[in-house]
Formats: sequence, structure tokens, C-alpha cells
Amino acid sequence: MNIFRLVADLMHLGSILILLLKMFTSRSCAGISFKTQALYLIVFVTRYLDLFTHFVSVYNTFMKIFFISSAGYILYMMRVPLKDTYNKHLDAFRWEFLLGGAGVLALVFTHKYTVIETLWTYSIFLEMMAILPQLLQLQRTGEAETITTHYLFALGAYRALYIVNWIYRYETEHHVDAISTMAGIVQTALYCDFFYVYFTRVLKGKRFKLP
Amino acid sequence: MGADAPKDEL
Repeated sequence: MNIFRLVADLMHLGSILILLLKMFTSRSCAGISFKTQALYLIVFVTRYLDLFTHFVSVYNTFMKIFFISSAGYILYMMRVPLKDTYNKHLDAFRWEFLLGGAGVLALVFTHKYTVIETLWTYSIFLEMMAILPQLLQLQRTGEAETITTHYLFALGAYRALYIVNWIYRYETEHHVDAISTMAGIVQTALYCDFFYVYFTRVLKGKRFKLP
Repeated sequence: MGADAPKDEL
């Protein structure tokens, strides 16, 4: 564990808390893509199957359980108590392509053809693209509530810090995983446009509005 | 490296 990874994980945890705070305070899930949230649940479940086979640390186990259960809870919130505030028409990304595309990539690139390893690779490629329905929704509406942009910023910062963590690990431990590094770089790149608007508008106290 | 490396990241 290094400081970059620790801060990244805490940003990830923080992003989920911000999203829950948004839902609780506004009693609404407007602006949030159900598809992106559902993809994250699939990502966590397929990646953390090793909870049953491979113990890393109490921290690691706690975080895995938190990510799976919070993702499930967010879907429940969007489907049950906040159902009426969800706008299906804005959440129009064809996510079948993401689910299928990640499957093809996992079968081509997995390190080993075992069920757990292939599902792990699937989760990496699915996470790489899981934010796309949310970004499409943002593009369609052209603006977002400030708290939603803080959620997205924390999520993007978590990914960016993982890249710094991999550089650090390569230098200090000569540890590198080609699949997670490549997918992580693509995933972070998807946030570039968002980061630009966030830094130039939201942090200056203005509303998030696409040009 | 790769599959033989312990998966210690989240």
C-alpha cells in the first residue's frame, strides 16, 4: 500500500458517500445514470469473487464488502424509494455493447482461462467503460447539479491516482499488470472533458454547464 | 506479474 493508492481508495469511498448524500438530501436521483450504477455493481461482484478464496487484509476485505453493498443499496434507492425521480429517456446509452464488449476483451486478454481470472478481467474492462452512460446523460442534459459533479470528480480522481500508484509500484516493486494499467489509462482519459469543465467552472463557483 | 501477482488492489 502506498499513499497514492490509499488516497485513491478514499476518493472512491468518498465519491459513493457524496452520491448517497445527494440522494438523501434532495430525495432525488435526477441526473444519475442507473445503467452506470448497475454496471458498477456487476464490476464489484465479478471482481471481488476472491473474497471467498484469497484474503489480503482487513482493510481490503472491508472495502470490497463496502463497494458491493453500497452499489446494491444505490440501485435499490433508484428503483424503489426514488423511482419517480429517475428519467429513463435521458439514460439512453446502449449498455448491451459495453456488457458484450467487455466480455470479448476479457476472453481475448485474460491472463489465465479460469472462471475467477476471466471474470476479474471482465470486471476491469467493464469498469473501463462503465462511466459512459453517465457521461452521455451529462452530455444530453448539458448541465448538472454541483453535488453530482463532485461525485464525478471524486470518481475520476480515484482513477487518475491509480495511475500514479502504478508508476510508483513499477519503480519500487517492479510490479505491473498490463491489463489493469491499459484499462485504467483509457478509463481516466474518458474523464478529460469533464475535468476541464469541472476545473474551469465548478471550482470557480459557477454552474456545471457544457459549452 | 500478470496472473501470478497477488491481486491486492481494489
